Amino acid sequence: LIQTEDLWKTYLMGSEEIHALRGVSLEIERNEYVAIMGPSGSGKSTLMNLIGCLDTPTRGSYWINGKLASELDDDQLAYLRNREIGFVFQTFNLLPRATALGNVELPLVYRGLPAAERREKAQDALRMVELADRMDHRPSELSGGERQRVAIARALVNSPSIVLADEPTGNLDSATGAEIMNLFNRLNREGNTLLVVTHERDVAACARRIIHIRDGMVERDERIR
Amino acid sequence: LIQTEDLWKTYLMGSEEIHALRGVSLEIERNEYVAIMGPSGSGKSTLMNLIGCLDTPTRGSYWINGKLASELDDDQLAYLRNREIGFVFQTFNLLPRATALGNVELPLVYRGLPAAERREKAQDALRMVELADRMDHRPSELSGGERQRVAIARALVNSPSIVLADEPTGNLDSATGAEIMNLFNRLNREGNTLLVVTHERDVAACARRIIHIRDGMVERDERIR
Ligand SMILES: Nc1ncnc2c1ncn2[C@@H]1O[C@H](COP(=O)(O)OP(=O)(O)OP(=O)(O)O)[C@@H](O)[C@H]1O
Ligand SMILES: Nc1ncnc2c1ncn2[C@@H]1O[C@H](COP(=O)(O)OP(=O)(O)OP(=O)(O)O)[C@@H](O)[C@H]1O
Ligand SMILES: [Mg+2]
Ligand SMILES: [Mg+2]
Repeated sequence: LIQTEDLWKTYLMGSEEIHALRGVSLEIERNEYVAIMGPSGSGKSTLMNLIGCLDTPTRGSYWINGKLASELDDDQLAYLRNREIGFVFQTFNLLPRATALGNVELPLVYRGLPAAERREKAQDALRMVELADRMDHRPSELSGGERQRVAIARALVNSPSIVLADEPTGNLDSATGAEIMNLFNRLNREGNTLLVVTHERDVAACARRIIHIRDGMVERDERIR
Repeated sequence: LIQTEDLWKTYLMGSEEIHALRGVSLEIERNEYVAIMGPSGSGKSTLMNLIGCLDTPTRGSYWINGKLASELDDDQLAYLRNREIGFVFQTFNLLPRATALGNVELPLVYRGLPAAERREKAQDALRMVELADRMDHRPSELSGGERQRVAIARALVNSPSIVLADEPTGNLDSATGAEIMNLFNRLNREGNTLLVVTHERDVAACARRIIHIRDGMVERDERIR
C-alpha cells in the first residue's frame, strides 16, 4: 500500500545542509498497524509529511496504492489527502477563528458535502472523541487535550482508509489517551491502515510493528505481534 | 510561597457558564516539587495560568510570596512574571518570526540586559536542552520536540525561583524527556520551587507530591516521598 525507496529530505539553512531523512526505505501493507518511534528531531514528522503527500522528498521514490506519488496530478493528490488519508498533526493546525465544529467540517467542505450532512458527520466525529459539549468553542477556548481531540476528529471525519497520526496522545491524560487508542484499534479492526508516531510505550504496544527512527534513518524494524 | 483560597474561574459562552475551576484551595511551600495530574479539560492549565499571574480568578484569593496577587501593581506583576516565575506553556507560544535564540532572549530583553550578555545567557539555556545546533532555526524549521525545548529554555533563562511547566515532555521521546527531568530535579535541588502538569507517570514520579484535579476541583493530594 505504502512503499518508500531511499527517501531523502534535505533543508538548506544558508550554507548549511540539514538532512532530516537520509535514505528511508520501507513498506507498509494494507490494514497494517505500525508505530514509529525515535528521538526528538530524528525525522519522524518529516517522514509522515512525505507519506501523507503534504511534502515532496529531495531524493528517492514514494509509491502509494501502486502509483508513484511524484507522478500524481493535483486533482489526484487532493483526492488522496481529502478522502484516503486522515492526518493528525503534531501541532494540531486548527483554524483559530473557526469553532471545533467548523474545524472538523473543513474536510467535508472540500469534499463538497451539503451543509446538513456536513454538520451531522462532524458532530458524530466530535462525539467519538467525547467533545459533544465543546462544539462551538474556538481553539483558544479549548484545553490542550481538547484541541488535540478536535484534530483527531477532523482527521477521521471523512472515514479515510489510511490514518497518519503524529503524537496523537501527547496532550492527553492516560484515561483519555486509552480511549483514543480504543478508537484507533477499532479503526484497524475495520480494515484501515494506521501509522502512529508516538513516544509512549502504551500507544506503541497497540501496534503490530514498531519502526525505530534515528538520525533520519530506520534503525530497527520490530514486529511485536 | 503559593497559596490559593477557593479559586473559581468561570467562562461565559453566550448564555452558558463554564466553570473551569470550582473552588481550588491549596498551598505550595518554597522548594517543593509538585506534580499536577487530571483528565483533559479538568482545569490544570487554567490553574497554572492563575498561579503564574497570567490570568485573574473570577472568585477567590491568591497569595504569592505573602502578597495578595490582586493587589500587586503592574510593575510588581511584570517583575514576578519576568524574574521570579518561569512558565513553560502547553502549546509553547513561541514567536514565529524569531529564531530559537531570539525566542529564548526575549525575557532577557524585557529585563533590559545588554545584547552580548543576552546572547550568552540564551545560548547557555539552549545548550542545557541540547539545542546548540538549532539556534538560528525559526519555530517552523524545528521539530515538535525541539519547539518544546525552546519553550523550556526560554522559561529557565532568567533563573526563576518558581518553575511552572505545563506538560513539558508531551512531545519528547523518553530519553530526551528523562534529560529534561534530570534538569528539573537539579533545579529543585538548587532550591527552586517546581509545579509540573503532566499525564506521564515517570514525570510525576520525580515530584514529592501529586495534586489530582478533576472537574475543576482538587480530588486528592498525594504525598509520594
Ligand atoms: N476561553 C475559554 N472559554 C470557554 N471555555 C474555556 C476557555 N478556556 C478553557 N475553557 C474550558 O475550560 C476547561 C478547562 O480547561 P484547561 O485548559 O484548564 O484544562 P486542562 O486540564 O489543562 O486540560 P488538558 O489536559 O486537555 O490540557 C476545558 O473544558 C475548556 O474547554
Ligand atoms: N524547515 C526546516 N528547515 C531546517 N530544518 C528543519 C526544518 N524542518 C525540520 N527541520 C529539522 O529536521 C529535523 C527533523 O525534524 P522532524 O520534525 O521530522 O523531527 P521529529 O522526529 O518529528 O522530532 P520530534 O519528535 O521532536 O517531533 C529536526 O532536527 C529539525 O530541526
Ligand atoms: Mg515530530
Ligand atoms: Mg492543559
